[in-house]
Amino acid sequence: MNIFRLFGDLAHLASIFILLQKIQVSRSCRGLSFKTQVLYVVVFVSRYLDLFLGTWVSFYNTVMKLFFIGSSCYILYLMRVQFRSTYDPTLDTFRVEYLVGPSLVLGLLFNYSFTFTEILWSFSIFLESVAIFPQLFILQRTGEAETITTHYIAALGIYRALYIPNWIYRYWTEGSADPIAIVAGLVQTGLYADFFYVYFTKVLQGKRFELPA
Amino acid sequence: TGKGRGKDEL
Repeated sequence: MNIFRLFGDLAHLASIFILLQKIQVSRSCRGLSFKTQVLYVVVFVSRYLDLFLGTWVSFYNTVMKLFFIGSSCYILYLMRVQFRSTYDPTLDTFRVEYLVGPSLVLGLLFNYSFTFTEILWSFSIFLESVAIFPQLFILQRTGEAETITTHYIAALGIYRALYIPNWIYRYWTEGSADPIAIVAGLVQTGLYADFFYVYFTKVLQGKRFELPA
Repeated sequence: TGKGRGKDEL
C-alpha cells in the first residue's frame, strides 16, 4: 500500500458517500444514470468473486470489496425502488451492449490465464474503464448537472487517476507491473478529460456545471 | 490466479 493507492481508494469511498448523499438529501436520482450504476455492480461482483473463492489479501482489501459490492447494490435499490419515480429513463439511453460486449471480447483476448475467474477479472477491469459512459452521456444530453453530481463524478475520476502514480511507484519499488490494469486505467482516466476541464474551470470556481451550447 | 499486480488492488 502506498499513499497514491490509499488516497485513490479513499476518493472511491468518498464518491459513493457523495452519491448516497445526493440521492438521500434531494430525495431524487434525477441526473443519475441507472445504467452506469448497474455496470458498477457487474464490475464489482465479477472482480470480487475471489472473496468467495478463498483468496485472502488483507482485512482492508476484504472490507473494501464487501463495501463496494454492498453499497453499489444498495444504490440500485434506491434508484429502482425507493426513488424510482424521480428517474427519467428517456435520458438514460446509452446502449450498454456497446460497453459490455467489447469488454467481454477484450477479457477473452487479454487475460493472465484462460480460466473463468481470470477472464471475469479481466472483463471487470475493461468494463470499469468505460462504465461511466452512460453517466457522461446524460451530462452531454442535458448540458448541465447538479453540483453534487459533478462532485460524485470527479471523485470517481480522481480514484483511478491516483492509481496511475501508484502503478509507477510500484514499478519502481517492486519491479513489476500489471499491463491490463494499467492500459484500462489510462483509458478510464482519459475519459474524464473533458469532464474535468469543465469541473475545474467552472464547478470549483463556484459556478454551475454547464456545457457550452 | 495470482499473476498480474492488480490482484491485490481494488
